[in-house]
Amino acid sequence: FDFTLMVAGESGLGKSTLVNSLFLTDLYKDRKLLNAEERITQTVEITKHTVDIEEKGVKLKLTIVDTPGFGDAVNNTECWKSVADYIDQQFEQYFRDESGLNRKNIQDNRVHCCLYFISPFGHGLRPLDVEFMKALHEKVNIVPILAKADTLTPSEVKKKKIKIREEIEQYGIKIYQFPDCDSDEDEDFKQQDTELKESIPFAVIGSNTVVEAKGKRVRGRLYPWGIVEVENSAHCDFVKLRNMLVRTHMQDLKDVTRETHYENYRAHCIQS
Amino acid sequence: FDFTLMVAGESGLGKSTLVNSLFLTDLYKDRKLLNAEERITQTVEITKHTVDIEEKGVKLKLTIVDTPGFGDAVNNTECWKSVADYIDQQFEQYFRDESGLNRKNIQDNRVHCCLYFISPFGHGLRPLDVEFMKALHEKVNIVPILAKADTLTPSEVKKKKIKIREEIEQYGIKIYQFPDCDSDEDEDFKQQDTELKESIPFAVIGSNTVVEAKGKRVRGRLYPWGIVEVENSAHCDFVKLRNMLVRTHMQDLKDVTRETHYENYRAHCIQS
Ligand SMILES: Nc1nc2c(ncn2[C@@H]2O[C@H](COP(=O)(O)OP(=O)(O)O)[C@@H](O)[C@H]2O)c(=O)[nH]1
Ligand SMILES: Nc1nc2c(ncn2[C@@H]2O[C@H](COP(=O)(O)OP(=O)(O)O)[C@@H](O)[C@H]2O)c(=O)[nH]1
Repeated sequence: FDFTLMVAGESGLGKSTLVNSLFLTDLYKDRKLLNAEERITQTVEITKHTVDIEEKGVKLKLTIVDTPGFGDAVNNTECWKSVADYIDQQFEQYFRDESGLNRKNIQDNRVHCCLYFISPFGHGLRPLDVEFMKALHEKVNIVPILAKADTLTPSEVKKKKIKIREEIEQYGIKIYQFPDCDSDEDEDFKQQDTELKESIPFAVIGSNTVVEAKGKRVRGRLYPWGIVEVENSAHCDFVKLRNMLVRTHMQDLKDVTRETHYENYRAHCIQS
Repeated sequence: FDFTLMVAGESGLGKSTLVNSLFLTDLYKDRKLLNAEERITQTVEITKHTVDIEEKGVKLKLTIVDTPGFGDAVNNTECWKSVADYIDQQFEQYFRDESGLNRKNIQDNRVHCCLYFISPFGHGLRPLDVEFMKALHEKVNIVPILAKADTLTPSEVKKKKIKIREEIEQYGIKIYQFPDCDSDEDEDFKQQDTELKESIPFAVIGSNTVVEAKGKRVRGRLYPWGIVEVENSAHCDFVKLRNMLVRTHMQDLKDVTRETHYENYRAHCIQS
């Protein structure tokens, strides 16, 4: 199994920590962080890391596409452009390969899902969030993430999710839709499916450190006023997101990429 | 007593909550928040609220100068300019008034202190923070604030303060300096003075809600994993900031404004 996951959002929103938490990796240990002066002139880069992971006995070759520099400058006009170009380039490469003679070993680098990190500090979506999602929603499956959710009390999380979902609708942003479950599924499954849809944007907390909580060792953040547990669903949607990505919806994310986003691209190319 | 305090920093960093917490006011209840679409075209405004407060029996006419729109757009080039212009306009008005005939009732609208809110999400200072502080450090006393510090564990707070202080030095930013205490002060006082200087930037948490913690009613934030207490110095520097602003350093902030920042402005005017 191959899967390409993109993470996008301004720096400091916990993207690398979340990726490491989701897949129990240490992908970013050699990362060089830019200081403010260097970031003034930096443009958005696209970087890739590939790691082999095993989930419930299934081997997975996971590629993480990162977008350092996104949203960090004083002037972020069109900073989403290099991200959109990268996605198109992968479509273009696939298009050329599948129109060629040797179609047996096509390398599929198309981006199957983009986790877009929304700051919990915004009073809803910020202008850059809207611009990014509108520029990319017809190229890749966007799964919006409410980052660093330990900044928000449960009622603030609830209000913010409602506000963000309303704004996504109001701005005509087409995020990844979870497929409806069959009407003959049992009630339990339908309930889980509804809960999943109402969790958007996933309020996540990530951690690279293990702390001791109630006698167990857990991934978490140790504050003077208490311990946040990443895998505690009363604390955040980390487990929901991980199950969705790695267990229940990975195949659908790939199918929608191939059958909708890639076909849109192909149609565009063929018509022009 | 009159005191003019400016608060600046991108929206959502808890500025209004902190102002209300510091002075136990409700200055922002009628505030209209813009949505993302409106914020795309908004320029930086300057708004003023005046409130009479009493601190330990002393009446204080406090003016809060707010900077909605700062740092919120996709392109924030020179968004600090309207802030700098506002400060200069107050200097200019004072300059004209004190050169005039009737000098008995000069209205002093000069800004005595600017609390600049730094996001706890940055890996240190961001480009906009550096630009703002460099543009304003010779016009107003800048007191840097590390906002929403409940996002950070104690070790993260410590590392971030050191990083930010290093960057402030490295970029030649002149923030407000606490005056050195006299060498004949007692050890206790000197210790407090050193602690104050090493607290910069003040890691603050603000709250408009009262929660119950250990049987007492306190200003705080109630999370599933614990209760953050705004006035608990093991949780944040709120009390240090409030004491500094309202009790120990208010007069010095006014003196430095008059004797340094205003005199710089005056010299500039007279020479050109
Ligand atoms: N409060 C909080 N801090 C986090 C969380 N995840 C990561 N961090 C911290 O935020 C800082 C930046 O995280 P990082 O993953 O490097 O952010 P990135 O720049 O988006 O990749 C690190 O100090 C992390 O420990 C979270 O869920 N909540
Ligand atoms: N985590 C956290 N949230 C805060 C803090 N102070 C305020 N908030 C919340 O952040 C949101 C925005 O605060 P607000 O004061 O309106 O921010 P402003 O736009 O900078 O004026 C509100 O929901 C506040 O309850 C804080 O210290 N920590």
